[in-house]
Parts: sequence; structure tokens; C-alpha cells
Amino acid sequence: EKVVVSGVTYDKNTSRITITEIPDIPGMAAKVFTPISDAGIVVDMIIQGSSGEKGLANLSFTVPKADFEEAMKIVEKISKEIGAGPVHGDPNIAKVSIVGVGMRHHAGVATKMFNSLSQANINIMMISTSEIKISCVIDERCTELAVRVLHDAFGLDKEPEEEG
Amino acid sequence: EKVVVSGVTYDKNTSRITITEIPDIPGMAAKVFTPISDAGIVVDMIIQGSSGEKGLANLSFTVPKADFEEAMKIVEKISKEIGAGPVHGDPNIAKVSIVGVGMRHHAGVATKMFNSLSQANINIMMISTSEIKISCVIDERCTELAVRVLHDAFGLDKEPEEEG
Ligand SMILES: C[C@@H](O)[C@H](N)C(=O)O
Ligand SMILES: C[C@@H](O)[C@H](N)C(=O)O
Repeated sequence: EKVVVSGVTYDKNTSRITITEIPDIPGMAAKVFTPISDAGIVVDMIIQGSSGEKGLANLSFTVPKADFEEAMKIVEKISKEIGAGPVHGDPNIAKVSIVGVGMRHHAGVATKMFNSLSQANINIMMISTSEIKISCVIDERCTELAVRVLHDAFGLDKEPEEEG
Repeated sequence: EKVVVSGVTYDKNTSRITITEIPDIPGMAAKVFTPISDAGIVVDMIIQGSSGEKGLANLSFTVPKADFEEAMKIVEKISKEIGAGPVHGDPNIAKVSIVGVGMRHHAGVATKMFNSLSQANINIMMISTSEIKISCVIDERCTELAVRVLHDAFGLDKEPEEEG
């Protein structure tokens, strides 16, 4: 499978919420997201890496900037109910992604993306991958620079597209 | 956009590695993954949620079971070089995913998946989402049960497919 990174996309209309020190037992993720979906808030990325500390997990997710305050309130209430820890949020983020086919079978594509962001001194706050897309959350002020360096790194000519 | 969850897939040939307490500065993700891709190890999921502690981040990723030992050795060496913390690994995991279109615009799909795993008392160790797929890492012994409850929850008739 030849790797074809066909484009770079970005989304500035996003914000991040992280709920920390969640008891790592069945049912907690459902408890966090049920009130979010009941409120009709559309969630883009949901990320849980396995955490280092025994028995506790962090859950991060992204919502449109307009829903940030409401989602923060919901999650702070839930955190108390389920005995989790502090809730952190950051509305000043953007997501930049490279899209293409066959990326999963090539470990080098993600490394190339991380390398090019690092050379531009852009800090990566969140990472999420799928077969057709690798996304990094960065400081919103770095969006244009990130899109340009990714464009160059992958030799793309076309104008980057903003995600819908 | 109507949500159409069209299938459930699973992958038992996977293992998880987490490197904790990484200095959250530009360049660290590139330092972790360069030797992995140089060794030709194919990485499936890469997950970085934003961590709670100031200035430190955890990075988790999955590799085929056959590459687990080698990847653990590489990452333990890197962790020392970049001043990160302990490395945790778990080769006894599986990934279960629901696939479909239009999922991103419906917050309820992920919640429904988490709810059905929780009712079967299956603990979710990692979560990663994209527009067409929501993946959960679970204990490998729960794979068949997870596939069955997800099948039922989303009213799917077809046999689940194993990921290639
Ligand atoms: C943290 C959360 O994912 C928990 N492990 C659950 O299964 O719901
Ligand atoms: C943790 C790691 O992602 C770091 N923030 C980087 O940009 O490389």
C-alpha cells in the first residue's frame, strides 16, 4: 500500500476539556458523556490514553468553541458525582490533521508529522490517529505556521482546507 | 447527516505501550517515534490526551503483539534519554471499533458504545475516535463479549469482521 498523504486540514473552531483522576472502572466513560450528548453538544475527538497511575484515568475530548463553557460546567458537575479529580479546559486550541490512505501501515508518516511540527517549535497538546488521518491539537496561534510546515513536509501543492 | 453505524470490527493482534511523564515541550513526540519507525515497527493507534499535571504528558500507542517486546525496549531507552518517567505495557489487549458515517455529528453514538460496554462490565482502557470509527481498547479476554454487545446495541445483523 503506497502512502499518499493527500492533504492538510485544520479546525480552529474547537476547544479541549480534560477530566482527570477518573476511577478506571466500567461505566465511567458512559457517565461522563451521557449528559454531554443529552445536552446535544457535538463531540469531535474523544481521547483516553492509558494513564500511568494505578486505577485512575484521564479523559479528554473536544467540542466547538461555542459549547466550551456549557460542557465545562457539565463535566465539573459529573466529576464531583463520580469522584474524579480536577477538570482542565482550553478554548484556545486548533486541530491540524494530515489525511491520506495507507498511513496505518507506515510508521514513518506520523513521525514525519511530529518532526515537522517540532522543527517549527510547535508544541503538540493532543494526538489522535486513524487509518486515514493523523490529528494534532496545538495552540490556535500556531495554526497557519503548522499548516504551512506540514504542507512543505509532505510536498503538497493544494491550498489547505478548513474542516467543516 | 443520518448516522449509519454499519459494522463492528476487532483486532486482537495488538498491544499497548505508554510512556509517562514526558516533558511537554516541542520535539518529544518526534523523539519517541523516530526509533520506532526506524525499526520498521508499524504503529496503529497513537494517543496523547492532555495530561493533568503541569508540564508533563503521557503518550500511548499500539503495535502488533509480535513487536511488543522490541518496542518496549526502544521506548524504555528513549524514556531515559529524554528524562521521561516509567514505561507501562500490556500485550493482553484487543481493540473493538464501531464503524459508520456521520458519527462525528452525533454525540450519542459514542455514549451508546460506552454504555453498552459498561453494561457488560467491560472496562475501557483507551479510546480514540475519528469521523468514521470509534475504537476502544479493552482486555483481550472480553473481545467476543464486547463484539456481541456492540452488535446488539447497534442492531447489526452481519458477522463482525476481524481487522486485517
Ligand atoms: C475511564 C473509563 O474509560 C473507564 N475505564 C470506563 O470503562 O468507563
Ligand atoms: C508530549 C509531546 O507531544 C510534546 N508536547 C511534543 O510536542 O512533542
